[in-house]
Amino acid sequence: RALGPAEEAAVDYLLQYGYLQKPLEGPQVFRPEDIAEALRAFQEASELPVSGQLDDAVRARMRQPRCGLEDPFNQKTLK
Amino acid sequence: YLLLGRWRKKHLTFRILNLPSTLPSHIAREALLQAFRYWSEVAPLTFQEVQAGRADIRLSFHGRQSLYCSNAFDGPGRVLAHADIPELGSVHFDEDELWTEGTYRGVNLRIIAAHELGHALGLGHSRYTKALMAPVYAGYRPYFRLHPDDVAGIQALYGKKIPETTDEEEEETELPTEPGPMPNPCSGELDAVMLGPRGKTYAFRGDYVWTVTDAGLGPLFRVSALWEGLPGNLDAAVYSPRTQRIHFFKGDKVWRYINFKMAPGFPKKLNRIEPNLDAALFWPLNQKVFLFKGSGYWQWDELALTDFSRYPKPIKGLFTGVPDQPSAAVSWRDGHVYFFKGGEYWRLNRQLRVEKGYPKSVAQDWMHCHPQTPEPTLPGEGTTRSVTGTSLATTASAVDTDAVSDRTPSAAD
Repeated sequence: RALGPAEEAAVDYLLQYGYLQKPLEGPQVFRPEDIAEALRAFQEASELPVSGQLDDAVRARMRQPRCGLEDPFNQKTLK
Repeated sequence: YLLLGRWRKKHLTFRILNLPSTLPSHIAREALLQAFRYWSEVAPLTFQEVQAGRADIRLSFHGRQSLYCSNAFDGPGRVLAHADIPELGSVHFDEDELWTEGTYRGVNLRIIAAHELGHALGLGHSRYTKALMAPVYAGYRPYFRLHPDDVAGIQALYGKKIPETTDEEEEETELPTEPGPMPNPCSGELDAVMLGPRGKTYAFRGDYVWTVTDAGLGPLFRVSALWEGLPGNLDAAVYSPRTQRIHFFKGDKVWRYINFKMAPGFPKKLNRIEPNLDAALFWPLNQKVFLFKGSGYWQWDELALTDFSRYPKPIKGLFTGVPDQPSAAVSWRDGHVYFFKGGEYWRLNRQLRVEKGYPKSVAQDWMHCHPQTPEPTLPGEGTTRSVTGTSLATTASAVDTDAVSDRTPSAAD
C-alpha cells in the first residue's frame, strides 16, 4: 500500500541512517516486514519499546538532533 | 563501540578553518580545543594546531550549500555535524545551528566537536545512549566526561594513555604549559572562589576554573584559556565591583585583570604583604579587599595608600568562628560572606559571625553533587529553593545577560 507522509519520512530516516538497505537492483520498494524489522532495530538501539510499529516514541526520537553519520545498528549487530 | 578505522600515527595536526558566528571566537576555539583534550587525556594521542597548509584533521562550519562538501546540511535541528573516518580528517559543523557553550540553550559546540572528533579518530556510533558516541545529541551536560564505552573504544584503537615519565631528562623537556589533571568539582579543596564581573561565581582548582550557577556547573576551562597569562594553582582571587579589577594572587606575585585582559605592568611582586596568601574577598559594606593568610588578615583600600604596618590582624578578631588558613573566601551575591576549607564552607551573618549549622558541604551545596536530589540546591538554603532559570555562559561575554546579573551586589549596594 502507499505510504503516508509520516511513514515516508520514517522510511527516509531509516534509509539515511543505515537501518534499511537500498536494494542494489530493481525498484526501491520495501516490504512491510523489512520496514518493521528496521523499526525494531531502531527501537532497540534507541532503548524504546520494541514493536516494529511507527509509534509516537519512534517519531519523537527521529526528530531529535543528531550526527549525520550512519548508525551501525541492525539485527545482526544488535545480536 | 564500533571501530571504523584508525590513523597510522598518534601525533596529528589539526586546523580550524572557520568558527561559528554564534559564539565569541575565543570561546568557540577553547570549546574545540577541549574536544581534542577529551581524547588525548585517555589515549596516547597528541594534537597540534596549525594555522596554514594541510592538516590531518580539518574543522569547518558550512550550511546548506558547500563548495567543498558534497553532504549539505539541513538547517537548524536534525543533522548537526558530520565527519570522515580515518585517514580523511574532515570534520564539518552545520553553521545554521545555534552553537553555544555553558548554557542549555542551543547546541553545545564542545560536546558535538568531541563526538565528531571521535569519528575522525575512527570511532563509529555507540549503542550506549549516554555515550558521547551515541548518534543522538543528548543535550548540554555541564560536567561532561567521556563514557566508559567511549574510552574503551578509543583505547582499542590507540592503546591506553601512558603515564608521564618521571625520568629527570624527560622532566627537563616537559612543556611548562602542560595542564594538571582535570579536577572533580565534587571532591577536594578549592583554591579560590570569586564573585566575578556581572555576578558570575567562579571556582578555581589546579589548572582549571568553572562557573557555579543556580542551575549547575559550567564546563571546566584551563585558567589560562580564560585569563591569558595567568597560571593555575592560584592562592586567591578577588573581584572588586568598586574598581572592576580582578586580582589573582600566587606565591609572591599579583596579577590584575579588567574582565579578561591583563592590566599593563602585571604581574607584579607583592611587597607590602606576605606571599602565599590563603584567600581574598571584597567586602561591599566598606568597599575594601580583605586578604587572608594563616590566622591573620590585611585590609586593603584599592584607591588609597594603605598603611599595612598595623597588619596582619587576627582573623578571629573580625570574622568570628572562621577557621584559620581558609582555602578560599567570597562575599557572595546574597550579602553573606563565605569561607571555604577542605570540603566544607562556613556562612557568616551580617555581624560577621559564623551562622548555626555550619560548616556544610561544598560539594553538596555549591557544586550540585547531590545524586538523590533532582533539584540543585543553593548555598545555605537546603533543598527547597527552585532554580532561577539562569543560563550562565562560562565567560563574561557581551551577549549573555541573565537573572544572576540582576541580583548581583554592586558598588551601590
